[in-house]
Order: sequence, then structure tokens, then C-alpha cells
Amino acid sequence: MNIFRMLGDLSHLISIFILLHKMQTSKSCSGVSFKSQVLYLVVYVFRYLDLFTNPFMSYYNTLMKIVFIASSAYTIYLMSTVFKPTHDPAIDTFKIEYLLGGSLVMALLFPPKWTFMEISWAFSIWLESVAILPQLFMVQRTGEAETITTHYIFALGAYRALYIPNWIWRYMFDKKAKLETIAVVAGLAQTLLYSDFFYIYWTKVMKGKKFQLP
Amino acid sequence: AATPEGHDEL
Repeated sequence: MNIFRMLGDLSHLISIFILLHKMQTSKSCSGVSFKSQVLYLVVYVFRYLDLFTNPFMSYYNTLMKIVFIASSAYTIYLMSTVFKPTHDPAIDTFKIEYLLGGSLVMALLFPPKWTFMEISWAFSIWLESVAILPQLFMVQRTGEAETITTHYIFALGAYRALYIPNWIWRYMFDKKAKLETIAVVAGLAQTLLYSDFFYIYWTKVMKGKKFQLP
Repeated sequence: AATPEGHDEL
């Protein structure tokens, strides 16, 4: 554990809190992509299958995995029941079949090992790297986003971005660490997908302006 | 103790 990974995980927790807070206080999930949320649940379920099989890592790991799966399921529950009337499927139209298919192909072509668990882990890593696309696509369609929604997207993106210095740190100082090539490549790709958003967030939202596309 | 197999990040 190093400072970058700790901040990354913290950022992930904060993103969950912001999203639930936004929905609860505004009694609405407008501007939030249901499709992205479904993809994140698929990501966590497939990645954390090892809760039931692999040797126990740490209380921290187990607790965080349960929090990520549970909060993701809860978000979907809220969006499909209480706040369903505030969701507009007409602007949430990204074709997620391609993301699911592409991630599966990548996982089948380059799994860390040829086992179901390792393929499902790789699938979840690739899928996570693109799971934000329906959300970003929705922001692009409407041309703007509520400030609180942009805080959510930023915190979620910062999680993987912070893992990049974490990997460099581990590579340099943690002799026991194995380099997870798939996670590193997918993490870099994910951060690249976010770069445009990060730029606008930094130049507009951080200066108190509304998130608006040029 | 043996290092557990698997992925130790989230």
C-alpha cells in the first residue's frame, strides 16, 4: 500500500458517495447514465468473484470489494425504481454491446492464465476502462452537465489515474509486486479516454464555471 | 506465510 493507491481507492469511495448524495438530495438521477452504472456492476461482479475462491488477502480488500459491489447494485436499484421517472433513456443511447464484446475478446485473447477466473478478471479490467463511455456520451449529447455530476465523473476517473503512479511506485520499490500488464495498459487507456473530460473539468468547473462543451 | 495468489488491487 502506498499513498497513490490509498488516494485512488479513497477517490473511488468519494465518487460513490457523491453519486448517491446527488440522487438522494435532488431526488433525481437526471444526467446519470444508467448504462454506465450497469457496466460498473458487471465490472465489480466479474472482478470480485475471487471473494469466494482465492485465499483471503486482507480485511481492507474484502471490505472494499463488498462496498463496491453493494453500492453499485444499490445505485442501479435506485435508478430503476424510485428515480426511474427522472431517467431519460432517449439520451442514454450508447451501444454497450460493443464495449461488452470488445472487452470479452480482449480477455479471451490475452488472459493472464487460461482459467475462468483469470479471464473474468481481465474482462472486468477492460470493461472498466470503457464503462464511462455511455456517461461521457450522454454529457456530449446534452452539451453540459450538472456540477455535481462532473465531480462524480472526475472522482471516478481519478481513481484509475492515481493507480498509474501507484504502479510506478510498486515497480520501483515493492520487490514482491508482480506487474499487472493488463491493468497497466487498460488503466492508461482509461485515463486517456478521460483526458478530454479532465481538461474541461480543470479549466471550467475548478474555476467555478458550469461544465459546458465548446 | 505464503503470499496469496491473485490480484491484490481493486
